[in-house]
Amino acid sequence: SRNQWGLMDFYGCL
Amino acid sequence: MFEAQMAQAALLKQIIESIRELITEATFEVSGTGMMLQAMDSSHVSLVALNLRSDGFQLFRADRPFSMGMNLNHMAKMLKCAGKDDTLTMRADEANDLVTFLFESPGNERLAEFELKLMDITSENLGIPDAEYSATVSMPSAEFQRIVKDLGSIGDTVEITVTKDDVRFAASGDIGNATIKCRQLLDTEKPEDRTLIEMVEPVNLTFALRYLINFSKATSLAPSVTIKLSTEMPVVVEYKLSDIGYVRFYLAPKIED
Repeated sequence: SRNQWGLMDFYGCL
Repeated sequence: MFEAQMAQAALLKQIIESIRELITEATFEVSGTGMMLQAMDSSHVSLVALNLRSDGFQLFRADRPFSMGMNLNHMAKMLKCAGKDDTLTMRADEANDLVTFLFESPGNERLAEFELKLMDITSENLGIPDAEYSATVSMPSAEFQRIVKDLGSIGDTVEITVTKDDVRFAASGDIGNATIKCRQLLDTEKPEDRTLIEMVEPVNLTFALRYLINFSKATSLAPSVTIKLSTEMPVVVEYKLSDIGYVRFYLAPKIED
């Protein structure tokens, strides 16, 4: 099975 | 005071139609450079970034940076009332929590004024760096839409593989498997019919198809779509809006445990 990553795992909040 | 005029109200209507299923509320940031919007879907898996440059408008005036929080479904309801060839003028000022949409018919015989209530939206804006991508694929937007829709009937996820010769889209499900391979195609009459593959290194990534199918609602906005991929990074799906800006969609990949 694969994990669904969220965007915050890649980009920081401004 | 903010005022902006677009030759075609239909363009903004189409833009909002293409993103409103993904994000129902969003804040438009208005400044001298134009109108921008960045919003994530409620699951924080995908993001919409819209940029409309001020020079793409017939008239654009923003005295100071200004935020306009809007419910996109409500905005869509009003934009649907614009005639096919109507011009659109948007007006807002900080004193009122309203934005006015003026739809004017080509012969100026009909002028419709709709006022939409603005809202305060707390949103998390992400800092997305300008990155070099391992692979960039440009292809006809209708072809991309067909691929994701076709594969959506087979499986829930798509595995995208880019090599120097082709880009492959593969899906698997209970009923079986499907692979669609697109080769680079440069020798076309119209530039938008090209499939262009720029590859720094091969990539192989898996994404949830339902988001990509949702992104492809923007197909009517641009004849061509650009897909930017890097290993273990979100994909960028970009539709360029001629002479005014772009709509970009970001989607986080699925990664093996």
